[in-house]
Amino acid sequence: INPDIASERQTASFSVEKLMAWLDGSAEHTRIRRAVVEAIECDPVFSRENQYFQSQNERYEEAVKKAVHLQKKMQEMGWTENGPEYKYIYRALAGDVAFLLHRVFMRSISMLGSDKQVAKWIPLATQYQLIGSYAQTELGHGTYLQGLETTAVFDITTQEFILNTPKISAMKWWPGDMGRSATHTVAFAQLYIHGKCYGVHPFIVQIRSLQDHSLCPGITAGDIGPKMSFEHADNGFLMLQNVRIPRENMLSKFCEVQPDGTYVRWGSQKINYFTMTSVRISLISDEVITPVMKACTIAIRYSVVRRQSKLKPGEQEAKILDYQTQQEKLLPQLAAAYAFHLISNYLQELFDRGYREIQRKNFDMLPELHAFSSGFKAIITQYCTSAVEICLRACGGHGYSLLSGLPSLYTKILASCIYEGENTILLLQTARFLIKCFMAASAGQPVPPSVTYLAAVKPGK
Amino acid sequence: CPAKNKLDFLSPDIYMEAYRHTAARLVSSTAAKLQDLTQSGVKKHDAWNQCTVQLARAAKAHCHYITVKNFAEAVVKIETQAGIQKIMKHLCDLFALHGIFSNAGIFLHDGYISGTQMDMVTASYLDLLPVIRKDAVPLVDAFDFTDKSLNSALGSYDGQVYQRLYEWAQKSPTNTQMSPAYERYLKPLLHK
Repeated sequence: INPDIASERQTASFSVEKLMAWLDGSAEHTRIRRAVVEAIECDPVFSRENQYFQSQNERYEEAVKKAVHLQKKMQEMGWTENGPEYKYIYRALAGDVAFLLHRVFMRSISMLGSDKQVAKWIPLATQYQLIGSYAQTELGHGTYLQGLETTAVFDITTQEFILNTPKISAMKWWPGDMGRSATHTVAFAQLYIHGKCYGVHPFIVQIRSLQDHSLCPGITAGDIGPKMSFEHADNGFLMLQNVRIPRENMLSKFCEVQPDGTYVRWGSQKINYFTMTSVRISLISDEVITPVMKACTIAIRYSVVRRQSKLKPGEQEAKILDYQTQQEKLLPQLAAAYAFHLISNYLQELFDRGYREIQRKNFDMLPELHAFSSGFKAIITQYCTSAVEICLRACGGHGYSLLSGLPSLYTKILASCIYEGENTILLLQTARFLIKCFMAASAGQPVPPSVTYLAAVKPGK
Repeated sequence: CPAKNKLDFLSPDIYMEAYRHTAARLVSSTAAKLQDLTQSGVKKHDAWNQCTVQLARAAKAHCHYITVKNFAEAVVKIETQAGIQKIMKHLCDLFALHGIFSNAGIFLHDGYISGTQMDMVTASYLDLLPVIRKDAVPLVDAFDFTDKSLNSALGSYDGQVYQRLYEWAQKSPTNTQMSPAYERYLKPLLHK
């Protein structure tokens, strides 16, 4: 051990193990998490040793190999998707694994599908008898769902929906696993019945043959090419030309098209946002807070090893972490990592509560949940992306080498400001909720607990 | 803001109130601007578009406030070792004061925090740095990333940074695979 870093550990004012247990939730959680890490890291298939030296194709191939191997590993270890180990697997794999959108595919069916649809599709997906993707964003349209141009027209004679991406701007673009892997996708499209538009709805569409993986008739799909990061993921494009799917393939937990073409809805249109709300909250901890914790770990450990010029003449060169300016760069980022770890727990609890209410068909919490998840996804990804950049720059030239790990962390976390809703748009969705609450509070009406402080403001006009 | 000296700004009640006040001010002033515009005849969607920069800022202030509040409340609930509560309190203070220090303008805007008080914020903020610096490495050790998970030559647990940088560089294909550049371009150039 380098004595410069060893000495830092002798003067700790607290027990690292106890703090770890507090972060994990308990010593038992720490034990489980470590066991998962141990099992994964001693398996050579999951090694990331050569990651910085591989091409995009090699990264994709490795990611698929790991994802397939992970299924065997989970069976071997007795890990299940509902077990305590599951949330640690992804952290241990550092996100370098394929089929992430397959998880979102399953989540959207679980949340928006009827019991019958869940019973049909989820076992197939769980056993990887199909690979799913989640196609919402289009070449010309992103977070604004109502602007999507993909269409699904109900054909009452054949009891089918006919899906099209009528213009190039309607082409689905970005969905992960779409480019080279997925056999099915949940695709969001504007529903038309008898010429009337009923807004955006999710449909399950088969895109590749289960026999030879060739594209199905009317489907054009492929990889969108090189990106700033996510080399391991086959982000793809999808064009639909008169693709017919059975009526039963429209996810219908909260709404349905009946055989005679009648449209029935129970619950708010906003329920389509629910998958995204859930994804936003879950990605905060895996995709954003873990990377910023890593960046802080790398930069702070390096800053007690790196010595550069002198604080006191005649003495040894000082550790760069002894300089106030270096402390001022790094320590606020460390504080933020802890702050956002805690708010992530808070958001998860809020979400779980909201989800229980929604399952009871009580949608009252939906607006607050949507506003909260949007706003926090935006502020946390923005703050953390800046934090990782500060950590990289605080490590000087070595921080710029891929071998530091920081450029990969940075290029990957930057995407989180954009995907699952571009941050500015999300902040404005939160602002819309705040303004509504402020108006309501000014009129003496009740508002959700998180915004009661607005009631204390005496409106100027 | 009732703070009288720099130590007052280490009280969560003081800085939480500053965040709450600022968030409420940004929401209400933006709402008032929206109302002004619509009452003066501007269409609602145009009025909204003319306020979006301030609206986004109000939303950020709201989320920042809730994050500080949640952090402070979590620290109070810590029941494990006293040392942990103490260091977490320092981190919470640092996070809050860093937010005020680096967004001074919105806190000074209506005089809720005065210039003198902002000096106190700066002093407390900078005082915290060397305190937390002592525990910086144990605080990141607690994240418990293995070297393999970090995959970083700079961040390894044992601190053998320079050895590891050199070792990994030697594994790079740019060192292990012969490049045709020498035969094709360099050699002819050098033997011209």
